[in-house]
Amino acid sequence: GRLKGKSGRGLGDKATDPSMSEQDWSAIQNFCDQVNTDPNGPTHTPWLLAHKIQSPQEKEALYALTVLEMCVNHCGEKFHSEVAKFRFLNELIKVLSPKYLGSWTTEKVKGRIIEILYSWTVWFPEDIKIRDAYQMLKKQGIIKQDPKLPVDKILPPPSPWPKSS
Amino acid sequence: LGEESEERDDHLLPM
Repeated sequence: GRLKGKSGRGLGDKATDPSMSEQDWSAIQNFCDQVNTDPNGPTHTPWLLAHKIQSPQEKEALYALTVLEMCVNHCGEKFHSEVAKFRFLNELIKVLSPKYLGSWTTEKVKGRIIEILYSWTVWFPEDIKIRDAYQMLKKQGIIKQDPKLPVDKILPPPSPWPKSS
Repeated sequence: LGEESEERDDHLLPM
């Protein structure tokens, strides 16, 4: 079922709303809390996020990617293990590869996905599938070189919650 | 057993 807040609006929609000029960290935090409370949260949420990451609206995709990162850091082992499967990673690959959606995805979204995948290979070296997917993307020339991780990504997860502006 | 077959079916997309 959809994760709903008091307003009845999907919490996933709220956390990734492209009409917001900035990421709403409290909405993301609420979303992560709901994922942790809902028994189906960890297994259903990755797919909800994958769908938004594949959105033609750049902002929605970018916000969804941030939510994904935060969920991996804050929603526990079950969420993490869903995301570490090829079944999920393939959804990110589809956004990058010109064979699927890559031709009409913006460089900004692709760059973020590459950054996220790379950071996961650094922080979760035990996740062989993440490493394999990343290596294959490099081999195919879809990823040209390892991205430079921004300063706030140098600390391993769980990352602290950013303060809402 | 369900988990094992899920693992077997988990493949990387051809790129």
